[in-house]
Amino acid sequence: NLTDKLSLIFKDLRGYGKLSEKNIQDALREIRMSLLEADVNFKVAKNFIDSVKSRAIGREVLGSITPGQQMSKIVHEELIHLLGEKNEGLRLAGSPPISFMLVGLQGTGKTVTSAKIANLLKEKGRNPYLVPADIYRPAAIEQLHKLSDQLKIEAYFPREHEKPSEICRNALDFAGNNGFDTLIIDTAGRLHIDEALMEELQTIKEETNPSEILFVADAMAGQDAVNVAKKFDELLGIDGVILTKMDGDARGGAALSIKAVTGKPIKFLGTGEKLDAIEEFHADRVASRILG
Amino acid sequence: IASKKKIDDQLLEELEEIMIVSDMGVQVTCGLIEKMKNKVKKGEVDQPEILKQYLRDEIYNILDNNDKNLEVSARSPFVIMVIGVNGVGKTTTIGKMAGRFTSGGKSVLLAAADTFRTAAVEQLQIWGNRAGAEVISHPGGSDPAAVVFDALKAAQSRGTDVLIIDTAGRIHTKTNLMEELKKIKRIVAKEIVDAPHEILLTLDATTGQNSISQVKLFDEALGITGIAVTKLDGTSKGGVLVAISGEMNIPFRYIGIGEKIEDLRDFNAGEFIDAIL
Ligand SMILES: Nc1nc2c(ncn2[C@@H]2O[C@H](COP(=O)(O)OP(=O)(O)OP(=O)(O)O)[C@@H](O)[C@H]2O)c(=O)[nH]1
Ligand SMILES: Nc1nc2c(ncn2[C@@H]2O[C@H](COP(=O)(O)OP(=O)(O)OP(=O)(O)O)[C@@H](O)[C@H]2O)c(=O)[nH]1
Ligand SMILES: [Mg+2]
Ligand SMILES: [Mg+2]
Repeated sequence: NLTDKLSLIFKDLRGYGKLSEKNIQDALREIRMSLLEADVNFKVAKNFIDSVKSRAIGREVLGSITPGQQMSKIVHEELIHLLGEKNEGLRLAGSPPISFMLVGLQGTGKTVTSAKIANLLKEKGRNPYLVPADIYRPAAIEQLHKLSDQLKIEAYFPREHEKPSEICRNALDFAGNNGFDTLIIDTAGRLHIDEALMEELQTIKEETNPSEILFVADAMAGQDAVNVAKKFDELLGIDGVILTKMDGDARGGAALSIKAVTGKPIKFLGTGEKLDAIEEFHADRVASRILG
Repeated sequence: IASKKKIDDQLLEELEEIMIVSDMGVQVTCGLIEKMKNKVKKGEVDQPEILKQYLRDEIYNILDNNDKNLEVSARSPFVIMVIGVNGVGKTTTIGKMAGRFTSGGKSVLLAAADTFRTAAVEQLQIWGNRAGAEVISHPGGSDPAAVVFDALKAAQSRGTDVLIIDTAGRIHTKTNLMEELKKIKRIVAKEIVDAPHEILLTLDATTGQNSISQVKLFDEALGITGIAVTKLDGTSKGGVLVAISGEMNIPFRYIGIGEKIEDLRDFNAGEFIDAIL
């Protein structure tokens, strides 16, 4: 693993030395390779290495740990710092009904995550209402209804030919008139480069004025994750991120890429297919995983 | 690259970035950059455009190895089992393949062996309707192997040309789920000699280096005979296929370029590389 590799690089450095530019260079290259292998974006990795370098140069080599361990510690701390040290929950302030929109590329887990979030809110004592705003994917509405039945949570029934923005508007009205305090809107997966569909999201945003727009991304996403997140943030505005399929063995570097390019907090991690498989985001565990 | 006048470190860095950003991975990229550097050292190339052509040729040779489209030979039925992790596009790709086969005059049966995922059967039934293929399914939560068994029997009795089996998405590191796939394969092999004739792993072009782990573990468990890569209509380049192709001989069959029934293409190495470089 990375700490072992770094220990090898620094094995000749004595305890009284300083981490100098020269002996850091190999270490930085090793760290950069490790990040790229973990799917951290090329430019994000470069910037990360620069900040690690400036934190490491001139540092006293502590007597208690090896230089390799110290370097590893600096990297780990910097990673946690970038990922977001404290966890921020959902923004639940505001007069009900408030709404949350889940958006993202195709297949990232939005529908299942919508149900998971609704379940979390119900357990917290709120009265959630699920809104199936995906009219394109075969059986998408049915999928959300079946999930809501399992959870004994109510869901909106779109009328035939109802457009997604109308579905959301009408669901919001219905929720307000029937005592539901939180809408969770499941939107269709779409490409960030699909202008018409990105516009559809903007319309839904205008109709429902959501408390948060949550970008749902796949933990195994590669280099392009930055471009997707950036576009969603530019065109729509993201308030938070949910990273799904963390129960796989992907290193999850996309987490760092997305956070670095949008600055928005990662709020939850999807950890399985069951409806209780969702956890609050904790930077240290994600950092360890990215570093492998 | 087009505007560059000479081959220098900056050019090589730009090429390195293009390759990494396409998801080719560090090992593959470093290897190719080293090859290019050697060519320059030996004086074999001094023009940026020629260097880029050499690079393209190197990558082409790696991919060409696996540029083998699917030939559905006359069997009754030709059995295709579609596998892969969650959400990559298996069900949608099956719908597209079914549409292609029926357009080509073949009879197609679909087995709804994803008995786990909510509304998976309904989703496949809609695709079956679109493609003109009947769907064999059981009521919710039943054993996937039982659905497959019924589908095999139905296909054999009807003389169906192609049977495509849709399976539930699953994380490749979950051994119990991989065992379930092995069981399905055994059932198929027991009923029909040489079947499944194709075990098609579906990969998502937006996935990074984890695709390598997926290919390795699914291959280890079942033996993959083909790969389909979806969502190439997005901005991800799927460069990880170069890494996969460098390590294993598994034919790249199809690419998915959208969500409609016609959005399926045969894999083509040249077109694939042109999208990256
Ligand atoms: N292993 C695992 N699977 C997940 C997780 N979250 C979602 N899934 C699975 O991923 C697949 C896709 O989930 P969906 O909720 O349908 O994804 P989606 O984003 O709504 O898809 P589209 O609406 O088509 O864009 C399903 O098989 C889910 O069960 C997770 O955290 N872990
Ligand atoms: N843009 C684009 N979207 C695709 C493509 N292939 C599939 N999709 C979309 O990806 C999402 C997931 O597709 P599915 O076919 O449900 O994926 P799956 O692998 O069967 O998912 P699970 O059964 O849940 O594991 C859907 O929204 C599809 O429309 C493609 O080539 N391009
Ligand atoms: Mg969905
Ligand atoms: Mg499916």
